[in-house]
Amino acid sequence: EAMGMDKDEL
Amino acid sequence: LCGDMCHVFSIIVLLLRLRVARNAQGISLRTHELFLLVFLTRYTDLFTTFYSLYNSVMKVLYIASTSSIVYAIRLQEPICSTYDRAQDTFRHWAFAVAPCAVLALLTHLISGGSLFSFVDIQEMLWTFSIYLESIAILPQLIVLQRFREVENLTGNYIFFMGSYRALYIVNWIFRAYYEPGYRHHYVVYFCGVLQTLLYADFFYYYLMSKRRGGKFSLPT
Repeated sequence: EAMGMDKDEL
Repeated sequence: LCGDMCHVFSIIVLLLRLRVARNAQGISLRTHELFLLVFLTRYTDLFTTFYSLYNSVMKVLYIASTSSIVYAIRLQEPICSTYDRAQDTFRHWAFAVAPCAVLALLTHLISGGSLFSFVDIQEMLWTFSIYLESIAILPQLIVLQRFREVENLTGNYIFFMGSYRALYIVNWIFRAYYEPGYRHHYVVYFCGVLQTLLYADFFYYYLMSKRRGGKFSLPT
């Protein structure tokens, strides 16, 4: 799965 | 936001510590090289995904400020000549970077990832950075043990560095409860808890010394 919007944390 | 601000604050305190005292005594270069590697491998999505202005600015800020810390300790006079290489001995390539790389590869393959696309490599680098961040403080803790007596600013920077991930744990719990569709990253949770636990001992002595208002030193 592609890098989705779920990696919005630092 | 509090977690991120603790992180920013720890970086500012460290930069102050280096520039005001103009020395790097008791500071581990290896820890900051590890952090630089963490940010460089985690934030490759700066080029591929836009989340928010805040998110992008912070990423650039972390990379830039950590680079400047590494630069100052390595190359900038007079700071670099006070850096005590002989005390900073944790073998970070063998015992931090290599194991994390293997673990990231295994995690990626077990969860069904392949190795043949940019996104796969990016995903693997991201996982690697999560593992590496959790133990990046180890060289610094070793140096701290050697010096025993911890300067105020050095103690403060490690305290804020530890608080940052601890606050992220609160953030994960909050988001898991209140945000519909929040995706769980169990590797992140596990590493975040491990990372915070590594600071536990330090927190204890730090808070005790603040309460006494005296000098901060670690036990033998």
